[in-house]
Amino acid sequence: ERVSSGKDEL
Amino acid sequence: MNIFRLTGDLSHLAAIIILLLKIWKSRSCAGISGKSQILFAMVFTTRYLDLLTAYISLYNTSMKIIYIGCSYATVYLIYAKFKATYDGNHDTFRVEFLVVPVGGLSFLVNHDFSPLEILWTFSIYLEAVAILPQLFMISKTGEAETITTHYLFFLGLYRALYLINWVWRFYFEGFFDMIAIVAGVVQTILYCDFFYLYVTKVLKGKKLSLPA
Repeated sequence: ERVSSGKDEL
Repeated sequence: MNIFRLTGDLSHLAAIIILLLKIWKSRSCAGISGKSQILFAMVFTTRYLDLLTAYISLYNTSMKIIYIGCSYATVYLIYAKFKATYDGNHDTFRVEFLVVPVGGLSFLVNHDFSPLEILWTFSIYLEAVAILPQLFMISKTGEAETITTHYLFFLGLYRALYLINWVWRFYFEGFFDMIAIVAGVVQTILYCDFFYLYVTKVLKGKKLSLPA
């Protein structure tokens, strides 16, 4: 799961 | 980082720079929807708040800063510096019909009910529809300058390339983000009609004009 801070995509 | 992701980002950057240069060189923002540009500024602002909380890479940070900076510069040119050339009479899309439902949806459907995550989700949903005021304006006036169509083409191409990137990442990294994918599909679909006109008219040297 990919949540909150730290998205690698723009 | 795969080739589709990189070319997607570069396509997005190209779109932003094309628009900025078009306005700057012609000293005019005629035919450009200021409302769409305000929505994009909102998109970048709410999505890149993680600049303050997380460091991913120099590439990531620089691109975010460039996108935000160019976006605000564009809004400044339209609503301040070249305000006299802004075609407000044709820029009549009611943005509250986008922002309010998108705001509601981002509270209801998100990965995590936290402020930063909700704002990120809001930015993803809003980006999917932020071009509608611009497309509405073109449908109203029935035409677009060729340089404006290049801007729209690169802007649409960017999300289409991201879709391929997500297929790639699903197969090779097991990664997928349903919110981004669904919104990205919607966003790309909105450009399809325009892509058709771009290929059949603009690329053949004709101006983009719609039948009356």
